Amino acid sequence: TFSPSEGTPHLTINHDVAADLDSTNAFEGPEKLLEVWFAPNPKALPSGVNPNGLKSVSNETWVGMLDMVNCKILSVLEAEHMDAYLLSE
Amino acid sequence: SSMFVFPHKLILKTCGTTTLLLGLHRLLRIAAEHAGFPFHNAKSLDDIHAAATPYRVFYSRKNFLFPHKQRGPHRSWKQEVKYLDDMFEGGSAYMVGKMNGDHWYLYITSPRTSLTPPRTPDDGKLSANPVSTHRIPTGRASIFNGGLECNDETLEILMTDLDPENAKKFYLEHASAVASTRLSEQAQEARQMAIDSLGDFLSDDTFDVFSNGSDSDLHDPHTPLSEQVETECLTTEGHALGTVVSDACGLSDVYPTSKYPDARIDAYLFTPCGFSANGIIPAPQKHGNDDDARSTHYFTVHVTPEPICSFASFETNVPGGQNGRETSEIIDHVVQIFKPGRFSVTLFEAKSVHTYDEVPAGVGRSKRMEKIQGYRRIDRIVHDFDDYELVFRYYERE
Repeated sequence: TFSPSEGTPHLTINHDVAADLDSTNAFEGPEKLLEVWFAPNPKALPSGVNPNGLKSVSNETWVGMLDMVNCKILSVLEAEHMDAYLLSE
Repeated sequence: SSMFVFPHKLILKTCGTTTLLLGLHRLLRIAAEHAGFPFHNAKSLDDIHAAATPYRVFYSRKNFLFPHKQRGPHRSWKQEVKYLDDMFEGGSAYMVGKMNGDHWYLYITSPRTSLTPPRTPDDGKLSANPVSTHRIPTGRASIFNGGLECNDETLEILMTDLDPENAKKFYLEHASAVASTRLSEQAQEARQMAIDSLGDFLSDDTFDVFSNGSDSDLHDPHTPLSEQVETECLTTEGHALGTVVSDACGLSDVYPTSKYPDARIDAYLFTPCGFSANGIIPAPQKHGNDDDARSTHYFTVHVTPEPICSFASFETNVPGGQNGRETSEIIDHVVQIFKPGRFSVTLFEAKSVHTYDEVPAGVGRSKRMEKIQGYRRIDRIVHDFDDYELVFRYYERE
């Protein structure tokens, strides 16, 4: 039986993008995967870094970077230790 | 495409003609400016070139089907490697698998063990300082090992040549029909339950008043209008149909809520076809335990169903076993969802968790992964490093 608790991630949808997205011209699935680490683990953030590290960065700030990548945010699933962004393309 | 943001790392996985690497320098800049990570290529953040020094960088992809359609540095692996080499010191590039078939590319930098800066495109002076590297170039699992996240592993399944009939599930037209049928069935079920519970007190005609809408209408006639409006505000058609597809194809059952009660999936069905989903799997809370921060895991799925370039990927860092599902079970489940003609599996894992020579359970698991129902394992390539293993397997339909 599904019984969500306080730890259940929270979903936010970006209606401006998600409502009218047309992927007719998209092609080819194989993804490019980039993983960048700034510390060996969440408990080892350098001094002076925001305690939430990259998770403290606002969605609006990521939008600028994602524009360069040619992706837009469709929705965000937020959890205590990780945020999952679903992107266009 | 998907992005996962943790306090200490970011994972960005993009499809199609996206220009992923062009965002890398901006990412490093954001890490310095907005999160406060240290930078060493400028005196202050006022310098527009100031960018955080990463602990480690990992970039990988399967061979492209249409490389000539890619943009920026992604037109060839050689150009991608050059782009990364220009930014970072000490990177290593690999190709895994058949050169004249499906293969996989990997670029990694060694863990930064001092604050010596890496190169950036605008950092000519400082690039002369080599990054301190005391270990051989390794892959993702060594990040965990070197970084004390010893229980982690990353599994990626890349599937091509999807069964065309099965791939129809990931088209808008098909999903809409499924949604309509399901709502109709649910409405019928609710109607029957109401009739059963009220028995002879009310006649069937009473319910017809509420169910005079078309069965193909996405709205449940038994749901009050106020609730319907609220639901519409919280979702879009792409998200709603994504959830329908996720349930119908079996993806929602890969990590079932019976075993992972707080799991949640965010799915989207593209128009006219294509599907993406992110899943977050929080482990049960262990208040006061340092393991909390490393116990939230993810999985992500992307599907391109068109016959000319059909492809599906599944990636997860949910550890296999440990009272959850075995890695081989996950692979079997995912492959049965997509029924590809061929697929590759890459598994990174720290040796401290599963060592083929030292832990019998690891051997058993490896053997189970050799036999995936309906498929023949063609290649198995092991990269055996000091502190971890990367195992690449390639399968074809029998």
